[in-house]
Amino acid sequence: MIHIQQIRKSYRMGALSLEVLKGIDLTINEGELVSIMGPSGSGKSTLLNILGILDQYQEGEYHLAGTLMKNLSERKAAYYRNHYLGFVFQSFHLLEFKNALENVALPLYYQKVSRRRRNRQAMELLERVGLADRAQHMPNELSGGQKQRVAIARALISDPKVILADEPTGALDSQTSDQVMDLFREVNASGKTVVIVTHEAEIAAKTARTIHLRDGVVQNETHQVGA
Amino acid sequence: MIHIQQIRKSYRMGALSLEVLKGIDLTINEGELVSIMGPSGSGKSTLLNILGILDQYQEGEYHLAGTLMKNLSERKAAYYRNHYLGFVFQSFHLLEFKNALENVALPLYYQKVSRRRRNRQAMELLERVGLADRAQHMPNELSGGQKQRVAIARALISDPKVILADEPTGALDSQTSDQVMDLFREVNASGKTVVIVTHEAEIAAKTARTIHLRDGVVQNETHQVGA
Ligand SMILES: Nc1ncnc2c1ncn2[C@@H]1O[C@H](COP(=O)(O)OP(=O)(O)OP(=O)(O)O)[C@@H](O)[C@H]1O
Ligand SMILES: Nc1ncnc2c1ncn2[C@@H]1O[C@H](COP(=O)(O)OP(=O)(O)OP(=O)(O)O)[C@@H](O)[C@H]1O
Ligand SMILES: [Mg+2]
Ligand SMILES: [Mg+2]
Repeated sequence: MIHIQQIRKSYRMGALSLEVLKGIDLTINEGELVSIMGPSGSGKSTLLNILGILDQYQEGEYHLAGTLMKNLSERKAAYYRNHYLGFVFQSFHLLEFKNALENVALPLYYQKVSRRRRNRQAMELLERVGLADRAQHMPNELSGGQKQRVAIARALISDPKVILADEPTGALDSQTSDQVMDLFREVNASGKTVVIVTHEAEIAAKTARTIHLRDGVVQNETHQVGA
Repeated sequence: MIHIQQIRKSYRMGALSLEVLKGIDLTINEGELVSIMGPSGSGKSTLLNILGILDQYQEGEYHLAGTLMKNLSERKAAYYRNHYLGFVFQSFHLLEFKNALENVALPLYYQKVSRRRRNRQAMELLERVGLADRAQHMPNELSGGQKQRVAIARALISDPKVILADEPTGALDSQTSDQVMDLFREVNASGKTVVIVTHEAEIAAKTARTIHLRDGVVQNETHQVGA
């Protein structure tokens, strides 16, 4: 499903170039539940943004479902994102002038689903993450962990083939965190590929495989049997 | 240092009123190192914002260093904030058009400290949080955990009497997290009062006292001997 070979990525900063990904090799098969761990600043969000077709890379190749993701027009990139991917951003990126329900329903709005149906599906997901009573709140009327759960619900609503989640439990207490992991595991059990960037060992322990990133390269992998 | 009696706080939402703090009693003496835990949405950030004189409350009393914090003019509120408090926000609130160094130095700029001196102190703090090589980066050129560490450094630079930190390690890996906790403990050892809202039991375990919030009230306290 995801095949990455020798990906290099640098950021331009004026005359300087800062190399952040220094030759990443990674294969994730359809239906896997995988976590990515690594120190703050090691390149996890950068890698996830490349997987999410949200950012370019300078060298190497990224194949998503067999198609090379390189030099895509914005139209093609948007097509692949909308048809394959659900993304939970590290900083949530909710629309500030839409309430929680509208934010969650957004992907279905783009898919031209009727208002009645998309709002019903959005309500169901909000219930799954314990936010049924916050549906009408605007993002600035939500706590940090509530915004995070709205972002998670939004990433799942269009039932995408691949879910990319950047530290999805960072703002959650342990009980809510477990609730979210149950949701991800259920989605994975239905055949979806799930990739979770996390700092928390307890979260990684619930995934079958953990990729350890350090200084822009994959250092090693660990496997959790029965996860 | 901090004395809270029967604080009640509600948010207005159109015709509705949502009561979030339902009678909080809390005393924190000078020099204590205290953590606050509780479920997502239980009122922790709301309480910390009241302690930080960033938000009002409807009933009860909040005394900071013996002075009642109620119905203060913005000028007086700003005076108390600048003279007593350092605040680490859950969503960082960095200035987007200033680099990391300038963001950290900001409190000293307001205190009219010379540029040379404030930049030197800011560099020292950036080194303490492992970000010396990111001093020139703008916030949108920093990772999530790097932004968090810039916010922490900024809260500490003016050597405030009271540090209020809202989930300061939420975006950090365990090693960087330990580095930050060492910094908080060192600051506390020098006589400062430190209040840390956290979801992580390992962080709370490093504080002498943990206040457990639930549904807008203090449920109970736990004590960690030798922390
Ligand atoms: N736009 C940018 N320009 C320059 N450098 C950048 C930019 N964005 C990120 N960086 C740098 O790239 C490195 C990797 O960033 P990234 O956000 O991928 O880290 P991360 O592993 O997700 O960290 P965290 O765990 O703190 O979220 C960091 O050291 C950061 O300073
Ligand atoms: N401006 C607002 N208007 C209405 N309700 C609000 C507003 N801000 C926060 N709330 C609600 O108040 C409650 C407490 O919010 P608060 O941010 O204090 O929670 P928290 O304990 O910090 O949660 P988290 O651990 O997720 O950060 C939440 O249920 C939230 O929905
Ligand atoms: Mg990141
Ligand atoms: Mg909060």
